[in-house]
Amino acid sequence: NKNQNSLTTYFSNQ
Amino acid sequence: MFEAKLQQGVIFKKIVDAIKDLVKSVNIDASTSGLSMQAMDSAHVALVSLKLNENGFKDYRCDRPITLGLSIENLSKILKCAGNDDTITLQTDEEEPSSLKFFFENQQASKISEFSLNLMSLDSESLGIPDTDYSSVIQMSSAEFSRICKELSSISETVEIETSKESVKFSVQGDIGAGSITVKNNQSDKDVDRVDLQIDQPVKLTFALRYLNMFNKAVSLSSTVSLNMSEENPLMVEYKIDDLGSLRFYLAPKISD
Repeated sequence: NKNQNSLTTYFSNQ
Repeated sequence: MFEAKLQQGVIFKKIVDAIKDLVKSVNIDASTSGLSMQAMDSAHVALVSLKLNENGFKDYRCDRPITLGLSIENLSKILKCAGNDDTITLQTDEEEPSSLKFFFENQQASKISEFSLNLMSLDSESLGIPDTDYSSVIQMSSAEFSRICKELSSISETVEIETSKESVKFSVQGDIGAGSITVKNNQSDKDVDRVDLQIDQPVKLTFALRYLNMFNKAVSLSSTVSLNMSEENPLMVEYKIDDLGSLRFYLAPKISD
């Protein structure tokens, strides 16, 4: 089974 | 005073059509250098980023930076009233505008439509996206990429994209079976056949086809699309819009539990 992280895992909040 | 006039208004219509299934409301930031917009889907796994340079507009004026909070659905309703050959002008003269004016004018200047769209105050949740040197960059026909995603999505919910120096392989595994489509490097003169692979490091990443199919709504904006990938990083799908700018989509990869 595959999951998907939120984009906030990869990109920082500004 | 903010005013932006697009000679080819249809481009703005196509941009809104391309993002309206992905995001419901957006902040458009207008500055002296142009318009920019960034918004995530409700699940926060996909992001759309639009940049339109002031030089690409027929007229552009923005005395001070302003933020325009828009419902995409409502914007879409208003843009339906613009003809495909019309110029589109956005305008407001307020510092903190509560509405945005739209003017649509046909080529003969014989029909002028005027609308105003109520603006919303939206929390901005802007992400800092670093400039990345992607280890695999694929440039190919946007129609061909769209067709591949559509075809494979009838077999599986996800696609694995694997690059090598010579080719890119799109693989699926579903309940009914499995399959793959391999596209080779092809330096054809024709856009529709041309496939440019710039592979510093091969990658193997899995993505949800549902989102790729949504990104492909942008197919009419550009005859080519570029897929930018690095291992364990979000995919960046870019549609260049002639002299005007670009529409980019980011998608988080699927990862094993």
